[in-house]
Amino acid sequence: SVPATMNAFELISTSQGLNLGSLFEK
Amino acid sequence: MGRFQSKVTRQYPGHEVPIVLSSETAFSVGEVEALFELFKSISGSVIDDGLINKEEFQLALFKNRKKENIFANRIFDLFDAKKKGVIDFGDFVRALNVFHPNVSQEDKIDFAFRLYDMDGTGFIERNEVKQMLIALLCESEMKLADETIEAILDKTFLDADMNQDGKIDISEWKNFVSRNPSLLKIMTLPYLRDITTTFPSFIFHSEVDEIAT
Repeated sequence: SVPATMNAFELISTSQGLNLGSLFEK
Repeated sequence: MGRFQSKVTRQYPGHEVPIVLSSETAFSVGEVEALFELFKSISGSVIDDGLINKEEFQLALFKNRKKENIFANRIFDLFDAKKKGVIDFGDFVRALNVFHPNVSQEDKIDFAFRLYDMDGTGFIERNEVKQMLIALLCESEMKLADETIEAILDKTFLDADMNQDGKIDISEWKNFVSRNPSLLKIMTLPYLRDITTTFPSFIFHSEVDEIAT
């Protein structure tokens, strides 16, 4: 569960679409 | 080198000489060459035109070309510096440079700000953050009550929006990130420090020896 005190940007930064590391995975 | 370079330029529009890209970025010439191997593989995955289109970018990120994602779209738009709807090799290297471990925090903070300022207004607005939050919840198949989403936004803007005008400007963003450094974790790719090992095949095509000697 996500607590209401969580920072919105912390949540957003977990997006798979922002994880450019996957560009390097063959 | 001349013949090799002109052939590459013909096949890869917008291709720039590695030594020039190296001089403008944290990458060595050899690392730029290694990135070219990655670029070739991504840009040839759907249409072999030497440019990365959005579908190819999504395929490389998600291993699924049909997956639509607002964050991947936003990253693509920032990589597409010339606003041509495609990423050429120069765009690719310069944008990836921001994610290099040795690049300044200032550059990373600025890139992250532009990433989240989806409408390009110069501010990160509450409705943009809400839209991204909802997209993230959909992506991760999490469900949150509306009041929880609003509470998260209230808390975030209370912390970040110092003058409480409902939007986050660049100086508020810098301040907020300095108090929450983990927000910048996505802006550094450790892979970039060791890219010549990740893509050893570049060695067989390298011009480094010719340039360095």
